[in-house]
Amino acid sequence: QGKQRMISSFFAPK
Amino acid sequence: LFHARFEQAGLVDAIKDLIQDSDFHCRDSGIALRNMDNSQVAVVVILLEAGGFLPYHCDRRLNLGISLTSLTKIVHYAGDEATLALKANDNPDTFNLVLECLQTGCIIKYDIKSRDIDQEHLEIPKTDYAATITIPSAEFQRICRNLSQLLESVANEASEERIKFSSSGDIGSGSATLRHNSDLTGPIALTISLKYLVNFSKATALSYSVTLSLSSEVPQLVEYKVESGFARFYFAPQIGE
Repeated sequence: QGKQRMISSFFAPK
Repeated sequence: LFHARFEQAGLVDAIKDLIQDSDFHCRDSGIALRNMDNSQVAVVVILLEAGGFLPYHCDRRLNLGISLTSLTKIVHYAGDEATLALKANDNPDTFNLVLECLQTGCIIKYDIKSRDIDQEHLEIPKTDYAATITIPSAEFQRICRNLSQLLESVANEASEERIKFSSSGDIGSGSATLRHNSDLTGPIALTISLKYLVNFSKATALSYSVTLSLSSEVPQLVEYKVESGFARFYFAPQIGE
């Protein structure tokens, strides 16, 4: 099983 | 004054398990929603252009904070035949929801307080995906539901002609393969949680087909086109051990 990444590590806050 | 009447209330059902409440950004061009899911691994983006509503009227920018949990209950009990209208006047603290059953003429009105939602706005960069694959939405839902009965995550692999969803867990493994006619710039393999794909596929009723945009190690995009708009789900992949 891989580790689930957070979406914020790909999409930065505006 | 703001007034929008919407005939695809099933959209609410598609996102209710991902987002508890959200700002609905109402503009003269239409309604937009962009929000992270409760566990912060996915982003839901919905755009409904003004042309998809009959009627649509918005003479100033308005952000309505709406509880999707409440909205779902209202829409659910209205049944499939009902249309949903959203109205707001100059008071931004409340808005009206009107459900109308065209067959019986029954009208149900709610006066709802707008919620103050602390929402982080994420910038979604333009991405060139290695593969953009369109498949029947019902097939996608069937695959996700079937594999998720026994297994937890799925590896998506795509080649020139086929997309393969394969999965393994304590009980063993399973896979589903579908033909497609899309262009690929190279082979792709990424692993994502089936639980979320099952949630995304609740949007199946909105569109005959679903488009999967894939690249290794970037969020997968699952997109349903609706009349005059779209529902997009971005999902962060699982990486490494």
